[in-house]
Amino acid sequence: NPDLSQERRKATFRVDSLSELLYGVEHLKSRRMIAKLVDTTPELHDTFPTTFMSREEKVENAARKIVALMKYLPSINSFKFEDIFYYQSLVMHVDGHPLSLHGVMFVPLLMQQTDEEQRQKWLPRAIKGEIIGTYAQTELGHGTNVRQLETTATYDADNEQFIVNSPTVTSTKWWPGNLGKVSNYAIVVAQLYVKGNCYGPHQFIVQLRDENTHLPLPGITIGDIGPKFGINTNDNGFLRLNNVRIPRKQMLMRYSKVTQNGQYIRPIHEKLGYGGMVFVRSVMVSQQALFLAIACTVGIRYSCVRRQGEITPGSGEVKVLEYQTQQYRLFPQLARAYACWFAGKRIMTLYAELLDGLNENKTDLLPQLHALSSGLKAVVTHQVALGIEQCRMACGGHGYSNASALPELYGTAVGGCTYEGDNIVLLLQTARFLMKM
Amino acid sequence: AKMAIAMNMQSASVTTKYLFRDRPTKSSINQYSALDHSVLIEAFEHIACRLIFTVYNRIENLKKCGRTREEACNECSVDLCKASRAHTRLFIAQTLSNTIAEITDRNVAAVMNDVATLYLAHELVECAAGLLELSDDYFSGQQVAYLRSVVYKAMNTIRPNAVPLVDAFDINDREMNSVLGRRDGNVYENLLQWAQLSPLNKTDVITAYIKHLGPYMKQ
Repeated sequence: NPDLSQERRKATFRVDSLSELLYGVEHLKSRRMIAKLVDTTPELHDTFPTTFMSREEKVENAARKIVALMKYLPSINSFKFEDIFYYQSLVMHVDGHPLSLHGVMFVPLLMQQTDEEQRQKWLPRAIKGEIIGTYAQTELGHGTNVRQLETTATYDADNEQFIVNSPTVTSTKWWPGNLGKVSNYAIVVAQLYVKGNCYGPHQFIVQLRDENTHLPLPGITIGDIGPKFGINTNDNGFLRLNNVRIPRKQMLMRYSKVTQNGQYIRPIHEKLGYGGMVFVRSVMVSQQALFLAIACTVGIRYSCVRRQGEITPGSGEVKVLEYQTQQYRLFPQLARAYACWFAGKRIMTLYAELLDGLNENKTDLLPQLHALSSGLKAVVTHQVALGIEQCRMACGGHGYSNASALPELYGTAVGGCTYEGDNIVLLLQTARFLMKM
Repeated sequence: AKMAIAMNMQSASVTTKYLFRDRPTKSSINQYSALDHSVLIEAFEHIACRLIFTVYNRIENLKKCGRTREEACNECSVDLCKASRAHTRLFIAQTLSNTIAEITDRNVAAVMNDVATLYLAHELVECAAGLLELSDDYFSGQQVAYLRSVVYKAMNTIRPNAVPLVDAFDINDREMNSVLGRRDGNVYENLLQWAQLSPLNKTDVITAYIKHLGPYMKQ
């Protein structure tokens, strides 16, 4: 389009230099190579715009693509998180897919929260895709308020087992991604009871479905929770456990432990179990910045294609981006996208420092990072949702069409205001840290 | 709060050191001196400190009046959230400013400096109520008006680079999945093509018409 070409000729800087600042030189090169691989591999493409598909067709299409994605994974010749994440976003887009939680929660938690023996047993199977796992924490009655979760895990020393149970209807696990139809294992968060004492929420590996038939195991009631505001390609599910017995070794025991005779060993820092949440919230900040960057890209490019009205009568219709109101709708969001992008990079750097420190049992960064990642997740998700909506409205009527991809993007992004912790609760967690300081 | 400062100096962490630093009582933002990002960041710090210490004092006073800590926190929870947002906004603003300061490519640094100026000024204008409400004369209405003019000027400066700035996000058409945002800008012809894929367009006459509307219209 000549209008866009004209815009590109106005650049006062080398665009790739800025892309290198955002992605790093190496990752930018990988992106280009990965994009070319995907473009030339029809198996990785949608046979049909997904927006025209039913939920069942979307889930099946995503399952087909994720299997193809894993088949061609070696071709990208990288195990870097950002390369794989980009490869996945090119193929799967933003509406979710069958291995979402497996990659972002199940595998990282097996890496971070298991002891050596458990890691040997479970991690290889998860990475090879022999098992598909999710993370089941949120319940019908409680989500963010982890301390009040009702699912129980009672230790039976005689049989060296935990009995995992959903005692009430509100204890039904509800919302976890890929819980409904896809996963055959889950890391279930339950209140730990040993010899009548409650030690608070802990994490347990529970098998949900038979590894051959994929049928739910005895004591397991499981299914999809139905259509949502967005991310409808994800089979968010419900789970009820009826006194399901699991071996003692299936409690994640890197930090807290239960010995064979039923003795509870406390973690070095009460918030260590929050490591997984800090990681996910840090990833979320960067992902949300990308969502806003996508919306700004759509809004600003289209605002240079769309001509409406004349500023000076008789001078011909102008690009809508010449109007100050259009700039005021879009440019602050563009600036925010960059600001959130760099904040996401920074928090991931701090997270890496946290992990190094934890390996030397230094935990002083943990409270700060827990508070900061909570605050960032709350502020960024809210500002990004508002920003996407501004970009969508800047596209006029066509922003209301799924052809713009902005309604689906908004539906995906705004979920971030409640999942991984309700924004208000997270702000209060940050405030508690500030008051303590 | 003053007492808390004395006690907590040594435990100040990376992200909260600003709470215990002395700060100017008046902002030096004005149209007669160069607008340095540091004076804008200082305003973010001021808002965060004031909101944090004000709510801290309110909680302490409520506790002195006999409330439990939990009751006092609940009665102050809206202000606690505002304080957290201000603390987080400061981290984002500081990180942006630090990142821009390290850019070595001169042309990229120039355009990103405009972006950062727009971000910082626009965020402060959005927090203007908080700044002016603090009733400590740190900030004036003229300074808010000046920042608003800085926003308009920054938008004007950014305008020629708007498309290159979004191209730099390097978002592939396949990832964006948007007809409006296509890199080649050929929107309208592709919108028409896209619409024709709608399942409703599989046949010219749909079942709904054949089964219901047609007979109704003929009766």
